[in-house]
Amino acid sequence: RGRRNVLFIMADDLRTSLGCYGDSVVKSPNIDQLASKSQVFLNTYAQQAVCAPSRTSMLTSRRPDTTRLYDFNSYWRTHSGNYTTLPQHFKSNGYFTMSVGKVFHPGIASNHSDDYPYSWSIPAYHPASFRFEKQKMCKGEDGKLHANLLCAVNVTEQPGGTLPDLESTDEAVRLLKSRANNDVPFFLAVGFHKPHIPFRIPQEYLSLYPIDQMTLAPDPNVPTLLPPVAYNPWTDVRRRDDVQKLNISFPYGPIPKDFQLRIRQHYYAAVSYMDAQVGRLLSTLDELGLAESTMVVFTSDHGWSLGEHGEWAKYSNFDVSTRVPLIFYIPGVTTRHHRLGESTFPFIDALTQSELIFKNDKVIRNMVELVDVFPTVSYMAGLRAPKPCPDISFQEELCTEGDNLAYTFRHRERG
Amino acid sequence: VDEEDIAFSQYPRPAETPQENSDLPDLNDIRIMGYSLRSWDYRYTLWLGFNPKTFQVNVSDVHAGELYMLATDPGQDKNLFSDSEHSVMMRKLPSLP
Repeated sequence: RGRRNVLFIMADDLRTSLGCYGDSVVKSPNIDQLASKSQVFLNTYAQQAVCAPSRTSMLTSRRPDTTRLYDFNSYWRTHSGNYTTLPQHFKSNGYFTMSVGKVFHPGIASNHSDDYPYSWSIPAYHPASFRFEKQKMCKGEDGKLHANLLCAVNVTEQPGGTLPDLESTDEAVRLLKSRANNDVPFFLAVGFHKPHIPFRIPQEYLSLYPIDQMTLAPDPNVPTLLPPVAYNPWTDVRRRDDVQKLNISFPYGPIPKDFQLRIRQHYYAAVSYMDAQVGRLLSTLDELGLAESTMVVFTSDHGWSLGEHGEWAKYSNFDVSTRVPLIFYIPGVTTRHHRLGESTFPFIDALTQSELIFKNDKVIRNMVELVDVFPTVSYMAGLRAPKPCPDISFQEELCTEGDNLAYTFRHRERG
Repeated sequence: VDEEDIAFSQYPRPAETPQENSDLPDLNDIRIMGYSLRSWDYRYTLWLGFNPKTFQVNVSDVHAGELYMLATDPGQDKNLFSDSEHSVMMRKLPSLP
């Protein structure tokens, strides 16, 4: 069987707030459409609910106790072991590998190079507008600009008239077009920055979530029997200008209820904004005639707490922080070949089109982990999957501490 | 029948009570590691002593525990962990085959 191209899409801090995961509030039509032609893993867990450790763990298929990366301050090749990465495995098997946006965690954790040239055939692309992300870009009630958590903007008024995920999608579309007629198979990883904070998003997406329809988390109070060590005090959220103004007590808050509703409104709006970029990407794949030869994987590095247990952000072992979406579209395996001319991923504009309901084609309920992604993507693309690691694997360059989930595509789950 | 799989997660902490760097402690400040087992019907977490120099975990140094039965507590709000049951289990573990 020929080797499939791979389009590997990662969202940042995305919990399973998607229609295809049963969330009735969110509008995520493009990801739901992808899921309807895919296999959906309903119970997928990150190995640590924070960006760099989770991404390094997933992309090397090693657990944090093997990468020894629990913060953002070390690069696995110099700190613990020269572990082969998922894109590196594809590159060494003749693929042209490309990175757009946030795939590896930028900075020390990926050697200030996104692990290029080990992992990528060309230097990783980062959207120029990301450098404004932490600056004062948000117009407050006082008409001045602030570094707010809630930052719905008029995109035309932003520097360059754009936002990071818009730029990343433009670049990914450009790269797809550049590879469309090339016989060399490609592995394109696209990492969106949303719904990570700040919620600097196009203001029109707020209209999908009228504040009077928003509700608090079903369990907004800190549980009485929660050990203090288990609680995450959401320090990054507190640092934003608009949250600081609320003078919230440390560590348990709470955040005023009206502001909780607005945070939840902005998070969902950020998901719909990111969904639209996924839709642009998939419709381009389709228009280029690549949907029949390209496997699409959609996932996230960890979740985000929207007020459950009195917590916000990730940084904990609660399911809302560790559980992530994991969706595999594999032409000819998760979906039958399409009739000529029928499009596979037409773009769906949540802002203008009425809500569409998609049904998942196949779901897996058993527990799976992000360390399973590397062996499974390799095998399903037509490469050899890395072999299981020995108990102590610091000296092993290529092995997996996860499972190859290929068998789940072939048989119906029972039990 | 598919065997029931377990998902393992973990999270580091600098201290037993929340402080400024609790969310993201630097490696050298990590003193406790919370290890979670998540099956389809429960989540069991132990917060254990951790040495950032040797990367060793001290399984007899239990700072706290969590146990949630998800059929009746899907939001993980009712912690059922009890020190006494845990210490009974730990005493039995070495004698297990």
